[in-house]
Amino acid sequence: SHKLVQLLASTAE
Amino acid sequence: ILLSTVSPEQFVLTLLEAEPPNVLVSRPSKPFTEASMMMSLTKLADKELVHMIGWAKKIPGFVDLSLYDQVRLLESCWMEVLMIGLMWRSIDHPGKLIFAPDLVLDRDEGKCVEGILEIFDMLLAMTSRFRELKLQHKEYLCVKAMILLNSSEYAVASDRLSRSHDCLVPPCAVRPGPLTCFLFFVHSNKGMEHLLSMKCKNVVPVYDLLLEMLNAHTLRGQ
Repeated sequence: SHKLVQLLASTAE
Repeated sequence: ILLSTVSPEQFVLTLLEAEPPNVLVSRPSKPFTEASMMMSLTKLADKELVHMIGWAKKIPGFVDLSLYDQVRLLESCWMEVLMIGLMWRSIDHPGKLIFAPDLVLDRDEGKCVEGILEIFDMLLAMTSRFRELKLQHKEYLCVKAMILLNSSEYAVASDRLSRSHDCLVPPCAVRPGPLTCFLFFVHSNKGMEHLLSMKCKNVVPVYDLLLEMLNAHTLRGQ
């Protein structure tokens, strides 16, 4: 789940 | 936030601040077809999922979990979180489902999409139950956070998360019975199966984050 991980890992809201 | 020093009221305030914004998805000008309704609903879900991740990250204790556990929790509960949000928006509108402020659907409009009327009826029935039980906003916030924290079928071990749990209990302790009911009402299986069948029949293209979340659910189910 690439996008989910990307969004979780990003610090920006 | 130092959870040990947080009062239930402060905790509810944190949940309030974590609330995602309203997502808009304009209703097509023509009457709905099966494809156009599914397109509107999946577009909305995809946008809401992005906000849901931002919401989850603001639930105390969540970001202390490993990335793996965070993924697991969200993959397990996303449809239920979407559904309880829809029910909350619809609570004061009997017979209508307020998917978005600009996407209000009547029960009968569910006839456009094969198999969705049954799900609309289930959602409307659950929403009426919430209405009868006079679900309060802070209770809604707590139940939604509980859905996230309880969602994994595996135990997620985190001291901070269990303290989050402890913080959720006092605001809900006033009416533990009805609130436990709320948790039982929200079941996503039918919605998930329906979306999967719409995708498999190519009624609607499912893409991006929604596709990932649906696939994660499908893979786990096998």
